[in-house]
Amino acid sequence: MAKIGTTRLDSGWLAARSTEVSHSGTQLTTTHPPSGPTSPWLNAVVPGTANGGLIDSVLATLVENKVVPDPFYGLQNEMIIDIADSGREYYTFWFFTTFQRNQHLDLNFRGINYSAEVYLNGHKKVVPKGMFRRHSLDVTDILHPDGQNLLAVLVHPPDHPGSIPPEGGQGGDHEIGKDVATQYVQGWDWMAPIRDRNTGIWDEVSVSITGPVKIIDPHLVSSFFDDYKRVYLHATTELENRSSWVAECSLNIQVTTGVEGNICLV
Amino acid sequence: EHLQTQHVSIPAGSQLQYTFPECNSVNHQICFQSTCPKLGYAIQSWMYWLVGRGVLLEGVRVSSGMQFHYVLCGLFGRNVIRERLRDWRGDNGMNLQLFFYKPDLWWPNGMGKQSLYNVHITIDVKGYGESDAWSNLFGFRKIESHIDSATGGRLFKVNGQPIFIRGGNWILSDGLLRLSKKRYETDIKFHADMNFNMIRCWGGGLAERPEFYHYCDIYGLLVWQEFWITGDVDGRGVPVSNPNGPLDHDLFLLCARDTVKLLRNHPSLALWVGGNEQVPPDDINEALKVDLRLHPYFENSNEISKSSEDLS
Repeated sequence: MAKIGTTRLDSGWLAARSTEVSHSGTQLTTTHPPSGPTSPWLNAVVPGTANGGLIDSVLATLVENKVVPDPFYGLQNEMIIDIADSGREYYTFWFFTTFQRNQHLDLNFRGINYSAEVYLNGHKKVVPKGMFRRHSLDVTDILHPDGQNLLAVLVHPPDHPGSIPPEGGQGGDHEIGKDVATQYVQGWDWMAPIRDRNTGIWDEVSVSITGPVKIIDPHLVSSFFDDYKRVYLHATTELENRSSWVAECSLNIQVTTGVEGNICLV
Repeated sequence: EHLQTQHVSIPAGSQLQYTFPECNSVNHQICFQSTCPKLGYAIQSWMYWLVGRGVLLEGVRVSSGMQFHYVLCGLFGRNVIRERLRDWRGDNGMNLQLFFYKPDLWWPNGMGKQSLYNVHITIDVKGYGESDAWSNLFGFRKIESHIDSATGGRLFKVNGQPIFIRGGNWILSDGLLRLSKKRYETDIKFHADMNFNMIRCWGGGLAERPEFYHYCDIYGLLVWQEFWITGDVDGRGVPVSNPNGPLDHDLFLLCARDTVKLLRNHPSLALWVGGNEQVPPDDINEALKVDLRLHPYFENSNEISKSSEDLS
């Protein structure tokens, strides 16, 4: 039985432009998985690599694979087509990977810009809009018993990517403000516009294995009395029982001081 | 160290919110203090003094606190004590907590150490074993701020000490969101080395990531975090656009609430701000103020600590 805990999915990601992939998400995660970084598939920049980066925007993957020049040098940003001119499909991308697991398992996305469809072993789950929200999908029922799971994520750009007037300006034509997304991507006085508006899986992807009961978002608050001599730590957490029976639980909280230097706790 | 275990029964297929109960000594201490505050506080202080000089063991102080409680019950009758305790608790159920005596406090850069504790929460299910675990670094600190009527500026206090804010603007780590721990650590340590004690995350950038806040916790950089509203794009730009902010206000609030849950345990998080050079639309602003207000319990507790300060 695999140990409970969270594992980052940080290797073997591939990416491809959706208009260049003929298969559906169901086919990609059942009968026609991509075999490797062969056209139109590229190696996607992944979390946990040498630079410790997270999975990036579409454009970062294209830059990494030298499909487009690095926009941060010279006027190279002008050589990359803007989403306003290319249309949203041009920057709508598939991300694909595989992972081994067969437990009570959640697939967690800490940030997707801007919406997505997730396919796992042929099953589809929709990830709703919003750049600044986490998504945790209980995929226990659709894992492969042999543990080899195929995951494909189709990521769509913001709904209102806007366009960049010739004079540039703060936030281009401001259309991005209609969405709940970062606004600098339409360019500012200190920044050229980001051509794909940072579409992509822009933060950590992980799988977490739990037993029947899951701890969700604990909240720690401290209150102080007697000139900070008497201090209380208030801990509140959400608990979810995903089994079909009443769970009798022992909930433990332990607070230890961080050890310094070469002292270690045994 | 502090370890507590509670039994919880969770119905099938359900989700509940649970708060850890207090350790008894707090119960008795508070009831004692609430019953006869002046006497209670004087005795408390005397005991802390004895503990501080190693004359009295903390455990003895705690148990004697419980003895006092029984004496009080004898003197005033259990119902009175229970009534006072219930008054003190209030009906918000938030009066449950773990007790620490003179913990190492977390201080911003330049004011002291950034002491952090490991908080580890696990849940074991009967017949299964350990079902889930969560851990987080936590710093004991109290951050207050208010608008100074004389200057119109915002004044900050940390652990009761006024602090002169020396801060810098932060847009984000990389324009293409190639975010990495190594770069976060380098950039944030740089700010600490520049003798800054606050970083302001601009509303046109990101709600910064847990890795960003982790290094701010480590290096003592307070964080002013703005939500995703800017004057230029939301109603004050040229041309004027989006005067009512984003199209989907519910989505904005859902993202804001999830972001607060993601970041709220970091000691460096000092201030949430509606946006850059712009107030969010009224409905969003009001909802954020309600969601982010100090829980009523802490309002009450400030009263108690105030009364104890008055006493001292």
